[in-house]
Amino acid sequence: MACGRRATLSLVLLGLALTLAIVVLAVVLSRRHTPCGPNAFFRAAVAADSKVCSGIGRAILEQQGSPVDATIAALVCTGVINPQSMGLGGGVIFTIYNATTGKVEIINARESVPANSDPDLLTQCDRAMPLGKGSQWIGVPGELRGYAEAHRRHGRLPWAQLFQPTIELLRGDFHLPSILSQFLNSSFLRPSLTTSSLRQLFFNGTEPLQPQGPFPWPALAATLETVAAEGAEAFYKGRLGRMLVEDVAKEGGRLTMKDLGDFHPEVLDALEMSLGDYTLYSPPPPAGGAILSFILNVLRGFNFSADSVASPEGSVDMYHHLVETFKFAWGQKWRLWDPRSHRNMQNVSLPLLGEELARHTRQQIDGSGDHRLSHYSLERTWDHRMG
Amino acid sequence: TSHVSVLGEDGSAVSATSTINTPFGAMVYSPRTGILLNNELLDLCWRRPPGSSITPAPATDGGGPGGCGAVPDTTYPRVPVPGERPPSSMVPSILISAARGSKLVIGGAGGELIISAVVQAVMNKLWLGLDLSEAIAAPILHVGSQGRVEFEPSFSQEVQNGLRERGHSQSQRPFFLNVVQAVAQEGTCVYAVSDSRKGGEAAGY
Repeated sequence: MACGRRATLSLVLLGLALTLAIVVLAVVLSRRHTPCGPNAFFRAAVAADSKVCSGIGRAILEQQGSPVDATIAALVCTGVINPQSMGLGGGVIFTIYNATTGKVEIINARESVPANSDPDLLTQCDRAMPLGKGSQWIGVPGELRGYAEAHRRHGRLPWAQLFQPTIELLRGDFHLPSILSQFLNSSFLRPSLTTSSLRQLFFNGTEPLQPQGPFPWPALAATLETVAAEGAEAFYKGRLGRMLVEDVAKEGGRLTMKDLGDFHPEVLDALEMSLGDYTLYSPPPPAGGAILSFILNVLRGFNFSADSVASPEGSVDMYHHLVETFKFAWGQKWRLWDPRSHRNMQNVSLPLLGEELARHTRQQIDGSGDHRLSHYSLERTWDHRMG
Repeated sequence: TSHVSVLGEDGSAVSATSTINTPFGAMVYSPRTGILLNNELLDLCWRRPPGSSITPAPATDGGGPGGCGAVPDTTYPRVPVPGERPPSSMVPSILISAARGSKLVIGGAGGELIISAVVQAVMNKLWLGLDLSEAIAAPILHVGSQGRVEFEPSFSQEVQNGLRERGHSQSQRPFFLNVVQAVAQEGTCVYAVSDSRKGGEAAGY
């Protein structure tokens, strides 16, 4: 009898265990096959402004590179695919989230004012608009020192490996990218381009290189090879820097080797703004993170949702609040001074991160969109098209 | 300007914006290095005298550099300071929700349009429930420094009319060069979008 009862109990327990195992397996499998939609990825991703550079970033991740490695590789590539937008002669700002430590840091390698810049430079603003052509407007490039600092702190793959895909691109059968071609053919830009030193790179006589036609750029390929092999210092203290300074001087520029050698990126904490469930991390002045935070914080208080825009009136109302918030925000843009160079400006952006100014701004917004500019503190502003 | 958003396998993320400023920068080419030079000092032209525009301050504010009030105009240096970095609209950003297990790695390009474009993409995604592609593709509006509203082509005519009825003045912008790149993580799913305005395409695995 006892034996039979034990056998029944064992069978019941076995059944329960099997049921539990099936349930656990089903849950695990269903999680692994969560419907993410057709365009989803499951592990990692890169979004650059061209297919080829996103692909280069992805390849770096697949080689066990860190997100910083992938970003640097994608940016080096972008300087070749979209050279009208960025490149080694510019500057960069990184916002980096480390999932292990939970910390978010900023590396700001934005260009800076050279030591010998023209003291009357800002009297030339009106004449220089809208393109700002000419060597007097050149800031000390920070791009490569930004990469080097980001890689030193967060890199996983060897430095040279991040440059290799783009070097191969340039040394291979490289063709003129289509977006670059559109810029070269712009009737707005073309007169300025053909009278500049860029003509030797992008034009054949007075005609832009053909879209998708051969685009040889051996000088940049050689520069990337040198930087890959010798590091960023080849640019900031070595032969590359000297060649760059001499070329710029031929066009009247005042950049010096000391300017390059003295350039250092800034590493600092990100601005932090609570937006309900989310926390926004963004770069402090002179970058625009404080303005972005202010705008989103003001808007958060209006509690917009899909229901808000379900009707045409709701949609108009939401955009009205958005427009009004933008007007108030632009009235605050004067706060984006470089705190590193202007000590008395160090805290002027802080109110933008507080609830007090956001609440006050919401209270100023009513149903009307025709207030005078002084209502938004825009009465004495001028164009602010900074990029 | 160009923006790159990256999300790694371990959940670490990078949002990076890089620029030589206006298209082709200073239009100065270094033939021996192959490098195009920036014209970033042009952004100093937009640097405004402190206190030139003060939003009516909250009652508790005492003014001064730490508050909402003005910094005395006498402290405003009129010439560029060596080592100074010009003001910028660049906003490489990361939004994290521990509660939802979500992240949004986002930023943009397009000069003064950057902040407008990123704000609207974030609103569309987080608050209005659009998926990431729709959130970035949706036409934007921008407000110029004179308070006039500019609409990207194909922006809803109905909303434009509604805003006009509310008293907003409008103006035309010849070019909209706004471009946003973003990667969103939602639980175990990763979505990545490069703005089709610049012909971009994201990649992942």
